[in-house]
Amino acid sequence: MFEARLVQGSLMKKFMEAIKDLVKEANWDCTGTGISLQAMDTSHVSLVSLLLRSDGFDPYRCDRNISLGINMESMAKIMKCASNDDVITIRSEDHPDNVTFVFESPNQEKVCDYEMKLMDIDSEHLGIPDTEYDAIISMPASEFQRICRDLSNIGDSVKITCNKDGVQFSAQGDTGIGKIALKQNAVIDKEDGQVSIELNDPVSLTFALRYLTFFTKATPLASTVTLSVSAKNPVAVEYRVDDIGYIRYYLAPKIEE
Amino acid sequence: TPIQNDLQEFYAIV
Repeated sequence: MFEARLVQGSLMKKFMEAIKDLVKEANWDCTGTGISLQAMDTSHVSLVSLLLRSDGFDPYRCDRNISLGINMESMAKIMKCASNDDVITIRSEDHPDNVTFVFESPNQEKVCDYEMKLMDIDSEHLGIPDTEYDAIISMPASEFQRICRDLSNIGDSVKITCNKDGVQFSAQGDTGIGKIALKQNAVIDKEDGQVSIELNDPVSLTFALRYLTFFTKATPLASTVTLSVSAKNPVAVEYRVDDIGYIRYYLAPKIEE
Repeated sequence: TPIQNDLQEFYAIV
């Protein structure tokens, strides 16, 4: 059988919110390592990849590797039934037709049990090679969310330019141009609230704001976001989640014809 | 205007 109990159940609610608008259905792959998911959006422009390590659960039991084929909208609806301070347990048999979500209140006075039918999903797994990125930008996740929101008022795309001066996000539309420049903070240690840039080569790439905005739904999961940018390659946007794992998004760039 | 690439232009299905 498979059983994973997450004491901080609100994390599962947040992971759900971070993927449900991008992906309609996906396999949650459960192994001894933990729970992972990789799925593209329906237009094959972006990809989400997440890992919830087994040691982030208490307890975690996985007798046999299984894939839980899940409709995200249905699971998101069920997750909304959990309170923020509930403990969430995910449970299924070795050859599952359905999955059970159990929500326990902290004082154990209320226990909710939701059973959901599984789907047979023939998913395509993409191999993402290790890449040497031209620039790796770390910044407060809330700052990145704000930039995406503000520039969405100006245009459909954002041009991310990174050089020795810092990083610039710019958008252009019918009404004009918007530019937001961030300088690297002078700090020795990388801390929350800081902008840090690891620059190998100056780089400039354009991305659809619509998708970056979907990615920022992960903001409640982490204080910092990392953007890994490389010439003419997809950008990797990563939110590391304390004590359990990460959610990463990849987005193909827009390229001049 | 720049055109949007497909992710599968970059990553192969494994």
